[in-house]
Amino acid sequence: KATSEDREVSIVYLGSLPHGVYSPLSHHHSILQRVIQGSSLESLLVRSYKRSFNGFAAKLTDQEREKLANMKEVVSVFPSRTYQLQ
Amino acid sequence: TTRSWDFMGFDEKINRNATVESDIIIGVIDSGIWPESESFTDVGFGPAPKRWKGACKGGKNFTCNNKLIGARYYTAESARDGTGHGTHTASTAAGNGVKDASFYGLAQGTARGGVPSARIAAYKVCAPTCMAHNILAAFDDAINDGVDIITISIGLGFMADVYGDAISIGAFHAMENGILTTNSAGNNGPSDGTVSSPAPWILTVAASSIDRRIIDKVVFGIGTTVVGNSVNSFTLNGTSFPLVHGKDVSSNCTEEDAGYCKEGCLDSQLVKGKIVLCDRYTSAIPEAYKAGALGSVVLNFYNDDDLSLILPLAATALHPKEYSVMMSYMNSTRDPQGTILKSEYIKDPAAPHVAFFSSRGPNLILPEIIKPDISAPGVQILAAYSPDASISEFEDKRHVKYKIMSGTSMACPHAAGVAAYVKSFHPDWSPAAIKSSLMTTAWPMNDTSTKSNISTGEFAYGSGHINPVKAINPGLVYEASKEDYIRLLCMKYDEGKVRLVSGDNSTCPTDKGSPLDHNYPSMAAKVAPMNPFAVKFHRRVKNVGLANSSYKATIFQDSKVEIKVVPEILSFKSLNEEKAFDVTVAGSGVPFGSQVSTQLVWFDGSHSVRSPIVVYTA
Repeated sequence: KATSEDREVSIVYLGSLPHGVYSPLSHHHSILQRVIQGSSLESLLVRSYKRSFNGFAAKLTDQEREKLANMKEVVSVFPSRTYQLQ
Repeated sequence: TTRSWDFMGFDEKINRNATVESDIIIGVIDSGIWPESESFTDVGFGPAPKRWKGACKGGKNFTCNNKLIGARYYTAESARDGTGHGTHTASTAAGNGVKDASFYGLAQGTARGGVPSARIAAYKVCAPTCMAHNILAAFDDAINDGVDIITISIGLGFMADVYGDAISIGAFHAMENGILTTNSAGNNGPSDGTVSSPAPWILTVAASSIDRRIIDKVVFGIGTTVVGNSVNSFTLNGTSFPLVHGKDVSSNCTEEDAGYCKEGCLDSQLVKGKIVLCDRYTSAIPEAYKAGALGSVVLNFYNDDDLSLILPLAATALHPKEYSVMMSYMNSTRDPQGTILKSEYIKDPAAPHVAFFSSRGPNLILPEIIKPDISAPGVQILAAYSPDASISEFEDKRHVKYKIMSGTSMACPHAAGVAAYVKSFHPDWSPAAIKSSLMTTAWPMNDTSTKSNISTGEFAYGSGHINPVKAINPGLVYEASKEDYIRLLCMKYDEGKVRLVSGDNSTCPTDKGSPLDHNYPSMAAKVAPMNPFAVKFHRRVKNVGLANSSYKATIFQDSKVEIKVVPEILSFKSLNEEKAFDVTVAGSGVPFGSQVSTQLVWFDGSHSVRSPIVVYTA
């Protein structure tokens, strides 16, 4: 079981929001559910992007990131890096 | 902004479409905003535009008004700006005109945004660090809220792939919703390949100087005067004080460390009431301040005039030549005396030049897309500030409402302001058309004031210096639709992923084409060093000038390359008509690590539509 230290906030980018009836939050939950083991979903999901595009941010382990990156419905998975004011 | 807009000929009397301008909403993704600033009062503003779907969720004690119509925060406890950065950028893009603004009397004038009648929505993502997941959340909201232009003066310190960069992703979805994003190029110059904003749908902005340069003087001995760089608001009344070198006022450091005025090296008893000279910039000022020195003169090793910090004591930074003159004086007299004068401004006839610190291309992710795209004022800009924030990084106790700052952060909102100004005349123009109008009307820049041995040319300043007056009437624009960008993505990425990004069933064409043919307002090709080459750019332009017009191509030839444009004349019969053309560039022998630059200008007798062409080697 991964500890909180093993986890890093990562962005799972899913592209555009699908047309028609779609529930982004439940889709994000279901994707996350497929890769996490033994942790509560609510504690891992940091943000859901659902107004203008599709994706979410979650606390993930390296292994979970790799699994997500291989999913057909995922465009990219990358760590939530620190940006600087310029 | 008390000088930057006037410097570009964009004065207070410029022709404006005030009614449309007041319908434009600028989304500022930054460190929040100071809502009580005079730059954001709503006197004379009506209610928010009807299409505005945003909200004022700025947190405790945060109130919006008819100027500042929206606020959200994703970090800290409110959208209130604790650092001053977001207040500065927001007021540069769209702040009200505020008379007699100054920083302790320096840079005095009317501080104003590019579009003073426009509305502002603030999205706070930095406090002070900015996390990618918060930046994406801000884009998600800003796009849906209905902003027209997004300005984001934030960046990674390096260039990330477009699918791995929150700003590239957010700006792509902004673009598909008709919103242009302006982004700062970064402050990691002057090394090559340091620009951190690769996406073609973003307007990436380099920082340039304006003709008002703030300097300060050090007077020593029998009236010897040298000029330094800092924003020094302190006055020593012209009185001379003892000068000491760091190495002579330390009791517990090596001579070298003491000379650098490293942390903990200066002896408070020995520096009190004196001006201390230090052989280094970074650590020296806080140490001199902490030790209680009266003032400090430090070495600006990089010869960088654009590094002009606000310091917590009377202090300045000298170029090595001037610093050594002062050191010679110190070594030649038993009781060296001197003083530092309050900053003053001088006119710089060489302006604009690209700031030393401004990040440079080439684009490491999409080598055929020149980045940065354009230059805008980003050196010594006075704009609104948070009175709660410290005015320098050195635990300065002073607080101000307007402050002078430098960075590509300051350039970016200038470009956003101009983009909004163009949109106020052409509300139906696409983000690409607005971007094209800014790029093709830019003033040509040259390398004369840049220093040797640093990256110059288009990879420093892009298409040139932003020119707001001309930008509203570009004559021709290089259009690019979402489909054009998708086609470009198809050349680099897996089709399934591109389909997810596009959100429709658009498939990548079997013949994927070349990124050289992406309809960009500038042209670049990376070729093998010293080998013969022949590259062809396919472009199309849309007539937005006069219905019946004819444009002739002019090429500014470089002896190292041969360029052909086919056809050489484009004749239009109506507005919005599109015409295609090809540019072929052939040559050989471009040495490793160098570039050949030239430009194509379409001219119809009144509109000059200029595109740089760069052939470079890795």
